[in-house]
Amino acid sequence: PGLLDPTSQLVRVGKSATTLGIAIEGGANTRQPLPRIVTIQRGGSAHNCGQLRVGQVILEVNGVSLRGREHRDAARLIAEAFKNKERDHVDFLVTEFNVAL
Amino acid sequence: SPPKDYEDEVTFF
Repeated sequence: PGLLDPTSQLVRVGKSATTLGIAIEGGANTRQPLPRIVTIQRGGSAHNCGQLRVGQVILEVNGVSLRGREHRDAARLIAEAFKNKERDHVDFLVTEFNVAL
Repeated sequence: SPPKDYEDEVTFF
């Protein structure tokens, strides 16, 4: 579904630092139904990657949709994607717009 | 249950 959104963008974040270095808010059953990036910490992997921005909404992580996932569930998915040593990167599908489709 | 206040839920990675 995210791929049908022309404003969405696939961002590959290499694990270049020991932390991902982002904060998210929202999740299913909140006023912000898909997680939104609220902080990008300098020196973290996301900041080093240079393509993620505060305000972007995360649609998918490694191809897995975050739609319908509550905050804790979405956060766990992101944390596990970063922790997973089988990949040296995490793929985020993000959009600039606050979609709640 | 009513919608939670999303501002209460922020997770840092």
